[in-house]
Amino acid sequence: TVGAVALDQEGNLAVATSTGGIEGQQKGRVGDSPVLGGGTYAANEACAVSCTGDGEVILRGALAHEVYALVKYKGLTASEACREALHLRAEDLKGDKGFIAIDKDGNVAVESNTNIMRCAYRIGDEQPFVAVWREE
Amino acid sequence: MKTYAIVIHGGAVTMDPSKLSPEEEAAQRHGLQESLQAGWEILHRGGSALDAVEAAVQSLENNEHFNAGRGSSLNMQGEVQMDAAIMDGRTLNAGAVNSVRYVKNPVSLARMVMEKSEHVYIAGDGATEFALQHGLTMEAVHYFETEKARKEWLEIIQEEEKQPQEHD
Repeated sequence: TVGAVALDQEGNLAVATSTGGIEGQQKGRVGDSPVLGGGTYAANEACAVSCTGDGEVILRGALAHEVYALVKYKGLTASEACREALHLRAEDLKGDKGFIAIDKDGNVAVESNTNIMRCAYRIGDEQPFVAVWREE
Repeated sequence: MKTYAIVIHGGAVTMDPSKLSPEEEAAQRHGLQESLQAGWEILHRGGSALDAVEAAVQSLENNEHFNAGRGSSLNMQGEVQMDAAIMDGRTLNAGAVNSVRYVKNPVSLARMVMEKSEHVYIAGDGATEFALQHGLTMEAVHYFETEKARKEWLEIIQEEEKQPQEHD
């Protein structure tokens, strides 16, 4: 799965997520990526979020919308919200999970419990950050 | 100048660093840089977040080292089957597609659904026909399939065959 979240100079947020699914998946299986609120969500008043990992787990937790709700209603930053969503009902929602997010103030977040999520970000004119592995 | 920023993620299936060759790791790193640059340039010039995320994801879809578009995983039948979504935080407009084949950039099809249809979500053959109606670039099956994906698929199929049958 690949995805992007962005904040433009007008203060607008957007998200896109795209996936080739999982190896050997059942024909017609749908994961979290195309499901709004599951693996993808954006709203200007809070944040934009894209997810990757075990699609069924992310779907059951509605985790992209969870991040949005934590930013909007609990006042968390994007990073804080992603970390909280990562551990949401951990006993029931076991699996690989990864999030990228940007909130309306331009705070960026990269949070995951897995090594499947390569990532990169760039804020304004600052130097870009690129990581293949989680620990970089 | 006001704050602008972009974050991308690119799944590449391999989780164990020891199973990724230095060449493959370098190719993935380069692919991330290219995608980031594609989106960042749009934002830097004052373009929209929506255009930026589409461009960044298109770049990853076109890169065989990531699991989307070219380089997608194969389903049980050995077929590519792609899903995508896009959402505009300004309007809450959104578009999504699933189980799409042949469409070079599913993210652009999702955007087309958002902007050119009355719907939010179109699946399967309907999504493919919608792509054809709106002139999106299509590719033959072999464009999407990589040697790596085919090898991983074969390993899964062989493993499945070893398992005792649990179903009627």
